[in-house]
Amino acid sequence: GPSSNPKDEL
Amino acid sequence: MNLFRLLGDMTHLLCIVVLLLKIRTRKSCAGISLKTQELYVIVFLTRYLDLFTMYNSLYQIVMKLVFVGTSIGIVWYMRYHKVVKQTYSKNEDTFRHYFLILPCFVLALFVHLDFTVVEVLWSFSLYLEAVAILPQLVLLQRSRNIDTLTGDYVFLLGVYRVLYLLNWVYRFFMEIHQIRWIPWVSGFIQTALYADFFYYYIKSWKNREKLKLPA
Repeated sequence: GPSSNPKDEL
Repeated sequence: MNLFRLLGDMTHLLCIVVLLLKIRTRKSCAGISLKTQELYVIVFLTRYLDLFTMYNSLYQIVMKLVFVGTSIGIVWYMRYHKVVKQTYSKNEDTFRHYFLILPCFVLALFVHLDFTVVEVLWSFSLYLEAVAILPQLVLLQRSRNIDTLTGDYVFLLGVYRVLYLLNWVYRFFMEIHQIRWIPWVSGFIQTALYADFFYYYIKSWKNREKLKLPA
C-alpha cells in the first residue's frame, strides 16, 4: 500500500 | 517500489561503480571534484542517521551502507592514496563548497517537517545534495579535456536524478496523491542543474567528439 513514510526513499 | 525508483537507485550505484573503477584501475581521479565527493559524504551521513533506528527494508539498509561506504572510500582515495592523490586536479577544484553548507543548514533550520535533529539534518541533506554537483560542474568547465569515464560518471548521476523525478511523478498519480515539497523541490532543482551538462554531453556523443563545456 502507499507508504505515508516520507523517508521510504534513499 | 516502482521501476523508475529501482532504475534510479541502480543508476546511482552504477555511477559510483564507474567512478571507483576509474580511480582503482587507472589510479587517477583527474577531473573529479574532491569537494563534490566530500559534500556527498556529508549528504549521506546526515540523511542516514536513522539507519539503525528506523527499519524500512533490507534493501534500504544495504543501499544506505553502500552509499555511505563508497562515498567515504572515494574521498579516502582522493585524499590519502599515495598515487591517486597526485592526480587530483587541485588547482582547478576551487569551488568554495563550504559556502554551500551553511546556507543549506540555515534553510533546514527554517524549512523542515519537524524541528528535531533527525528531521532538520534530513532536510539539510536534501538541500545539500541539490547543490553538491556544482563544484564538479565548475571543475568540468575548467578542464581542458574531460576523460570519458568522468563525463559518463556525471551523466549517470544526472540520469539517476531524472529517474527519481519520474518516480515522484508516478507516485503522485498512482500512490500518495500529495506533494512532498522538501524532497521534490530540492530534487527538481538538483536535476535542473544538469540540463546544461546534458546538452553538451549528448551533443558530444552525437557528433562523436570530445566532451567540452564552455567556460
